[in-house]
Amino acid sequence: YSEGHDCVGCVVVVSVIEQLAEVHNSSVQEAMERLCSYLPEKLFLKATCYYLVQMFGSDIIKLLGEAMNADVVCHALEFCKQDGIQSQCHLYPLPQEAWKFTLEKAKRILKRSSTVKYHRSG
Amino acid sequence: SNICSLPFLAKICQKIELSVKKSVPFKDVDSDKHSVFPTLRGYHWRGRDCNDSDKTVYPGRRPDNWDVHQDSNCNGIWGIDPKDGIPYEKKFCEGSQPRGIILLGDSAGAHFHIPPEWLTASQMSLKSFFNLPSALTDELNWPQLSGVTGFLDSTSGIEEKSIYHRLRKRNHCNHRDYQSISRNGASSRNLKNFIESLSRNQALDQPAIVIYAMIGNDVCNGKTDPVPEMTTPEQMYSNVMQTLKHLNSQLPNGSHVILYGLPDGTFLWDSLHNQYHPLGQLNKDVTYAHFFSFLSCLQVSPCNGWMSSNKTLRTLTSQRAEQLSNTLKKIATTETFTNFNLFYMDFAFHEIIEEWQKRGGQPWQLIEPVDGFHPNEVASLLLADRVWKKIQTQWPQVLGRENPFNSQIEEVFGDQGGH
Repeated sequence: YSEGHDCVGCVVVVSVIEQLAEVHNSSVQEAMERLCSYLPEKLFLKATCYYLVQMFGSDIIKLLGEAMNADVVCHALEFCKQDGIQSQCHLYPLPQEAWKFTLEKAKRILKRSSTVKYHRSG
Repeated sequence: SNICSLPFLAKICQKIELSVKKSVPFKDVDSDKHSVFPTLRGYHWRGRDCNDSDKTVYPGRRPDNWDVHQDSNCNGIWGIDPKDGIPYEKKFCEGSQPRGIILLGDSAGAHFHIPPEWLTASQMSLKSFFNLPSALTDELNWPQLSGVTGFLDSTSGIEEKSIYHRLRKRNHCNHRDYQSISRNGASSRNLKNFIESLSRNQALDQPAIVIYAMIGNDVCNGKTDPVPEMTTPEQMYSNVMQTLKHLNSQLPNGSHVILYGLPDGTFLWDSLHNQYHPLGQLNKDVTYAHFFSFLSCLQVSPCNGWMSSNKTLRTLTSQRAEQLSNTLKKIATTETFTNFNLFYMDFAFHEIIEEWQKRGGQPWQLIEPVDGFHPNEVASLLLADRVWKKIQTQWPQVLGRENPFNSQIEEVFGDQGGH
């Protein structure tokens, strides 16, 4: 288990949230609630989901609201590491020059964000 | 954030961690390595215990006093026939040469599978994640549906059956005698860390058919340059000999070991690169080429050598795989052991692809959609079918005879207690 897996996990989950909102023509908030409602209670899966929504939901809503994709969201939330190598890793095809600009913009949005800074958990 | 740091969970976490690390059942009251619990290395992975408070009772053992008083080997056959006073186990199984099936495998053998429903927003519903707890506690593997030790009926509708399924059909006395000693990331190098979890008593148990199928991780890793980390033929020779010596000390006499070669994995890129990944199907934006590149960039690719746009690297990886297969072949033709016969079989995936295309299928339909790497259930069962047929024609002694009492066993014991 490594940090690379954090990044993959984040991009997959945020992609599913984004696509749920698209498919059901709903808000991101509703999409996250919907996803958590689908999970079983066993193994604290549903509870963990709501916990993560509480932790990261408002930032995800802000960034997806700015038409940023899962790659940008996960880099801004620091699930995808920022070191030289990994900062180029993204799943969705994106013109290279937009990547840096979009990432900087996302970080500015989070900086302005009122939510308490959280420590990225393993 | 670390749920295991909670005092009241610390102990159970410890037990689960040990179970995963040692690859032995989490719930095993009598510590005979067989369990009444499905996941956490339970009966999804090895024959279900029929008495979890008696360590002398477990699948695969020779019957205790012909099982007059209890089913000591959990094959569902025990007691005395009132008509003639002969114990059923003696009447139906004596001389039928019962044997177990044991897989020494990796994630492919354990049937690693992430259901695409978990990622497909357009079809997502309350039902989509019902199997998530079970899958997580089986490390995202589904050995109960795998090609070697699977005992559940296939979910893909294909008629081919697992090797265990066929062995049981051939001789009902083999009921519940299966073990999947497999692990995600397993290779010839690290098998020694969990081969102790194999349960077989050389004096008390039936012979076994052991399939050694480490089909990728000796050439697969996530490194940017995967070649230096690949197992060399010399290392392969040494690792496999170490494993075979261990098996010779543990397997009952009359066992058989089949060394399974490595595939030519270039079909992965060839079949998938321009197909859409499940995450890319809604907006037609993410192909497997993008997905492979993303995993490679993060250095978490399951196999950077084959899941790469670099043709030279793909070819190099297949060349090393072939060298390692030749090493296995060499061992099988030159080394002998007292307690088992040794055979080698090619992993001829192209034969499976041809068979599937004959049925109107496409090669990419044989690969797990979410990870784009593992053979899926259909491929596993087609491979099992090929292995079974090859053994039947080339080495029929490996499978033992057809038991003439199968129908009578069914009459008296029905499904023999199921799985």
